[in-house]
Amino acid sequence: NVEPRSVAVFPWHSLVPFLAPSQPD
Amino acid sequence: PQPPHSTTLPSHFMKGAIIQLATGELKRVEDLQTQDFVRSAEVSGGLKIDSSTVVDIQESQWPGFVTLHFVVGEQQSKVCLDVPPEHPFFVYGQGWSSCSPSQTAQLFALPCHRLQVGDVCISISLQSIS
Repeated sequence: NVEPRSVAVFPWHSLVPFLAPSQPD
Repeated sequence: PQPPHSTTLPSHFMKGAIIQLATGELKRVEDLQTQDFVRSAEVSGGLKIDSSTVVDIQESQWPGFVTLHFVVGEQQSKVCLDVPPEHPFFVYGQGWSSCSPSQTAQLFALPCHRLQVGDVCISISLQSIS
């Protein structure tokens, strides 16, 4: 018997940096 | 300043990794194109794509890291990021790029261009509510 392999699926937004501009004081 | 929190990158940059776009479509990481990110941001709601231009690349104060300086979005906000040199960024019209394409190839088998000052990377931010 061959166990089915689980394949990880990553969301698109995990590939690009979240660059939030710092808020002015 | 705090040191960067991790020295290992997640495996979603590994060649062959399956990426789900906001449309539900599945693609391999190496097959992604600029339009995939733009379209995903459009349909996801709450997120927007920013153009982040690399304005400087320096050695980081943290060994094994580089400091990238970006100007981000329409407001041209300045943002710095400490990353390992193999960290890939998606450059508009060019694709995956890193400060060290050879290390990226070694670690992830992901073909990369060399990231340079002037490159415009894709980043995301929260969409402001008007």
